Amino acid sequence: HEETILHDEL
Amino acid sequence: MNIFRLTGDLAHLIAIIILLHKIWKSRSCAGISGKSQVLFALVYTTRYLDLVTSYVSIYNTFMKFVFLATSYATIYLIYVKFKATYDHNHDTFRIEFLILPSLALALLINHYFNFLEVLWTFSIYLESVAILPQLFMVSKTGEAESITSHYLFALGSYRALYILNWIYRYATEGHYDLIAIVAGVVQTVLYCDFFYLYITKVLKGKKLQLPA
Repeated sequence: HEETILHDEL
Repeated sequence: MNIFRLTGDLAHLIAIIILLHKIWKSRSCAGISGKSQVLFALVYTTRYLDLVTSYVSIYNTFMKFVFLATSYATIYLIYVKFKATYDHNHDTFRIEFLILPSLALALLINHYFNFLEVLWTFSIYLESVAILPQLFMVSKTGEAESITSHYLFALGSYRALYILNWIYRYATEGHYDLIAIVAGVVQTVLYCDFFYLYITKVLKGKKLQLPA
């Protein structure tokens, strides 16, 4: 349940 | 990465270059909405803050810098260098009516309620409506130069290609982001009217006339 999402799209 | 997202990013980059080149070559920003460009700069600034916190790939980092640099360069050309040619009278869309609701919605509907994630969500919602001042200006002036319509076609195509990318990613990786998808569909739908006119008129060499 990580609090940060890695947004891999521009 | 997949072909849809790659061509989407390319279409996005081409749109930005078309616009910069047009303003620089013609030394004029007539017919261009400075307000939309301000919104785009706000979109990239709030979305790419993660440049300082996370690293995805050299491509991702490079493109973020390109989008940030070109969007601010475009604003500089419009509001500073060629500000005498800026069409104040037709660029009158109240962008606070786009910014505030996007911010409110981002505070209500997001994946996580933390600073970077809310700003990312705000940038996604704002991007979906950022072109409205430009489309509004074209409808007010009743027409657009063909180069401006090529810019709009490339810009509209980029998010349409991203929709194909999201379908592809869901089919192959089971990955999807509903916030980006819903906003991306709204953004693309806003161009439909323009796409129709572009394909039926501009591609036949006619001028783009929007019903005022």
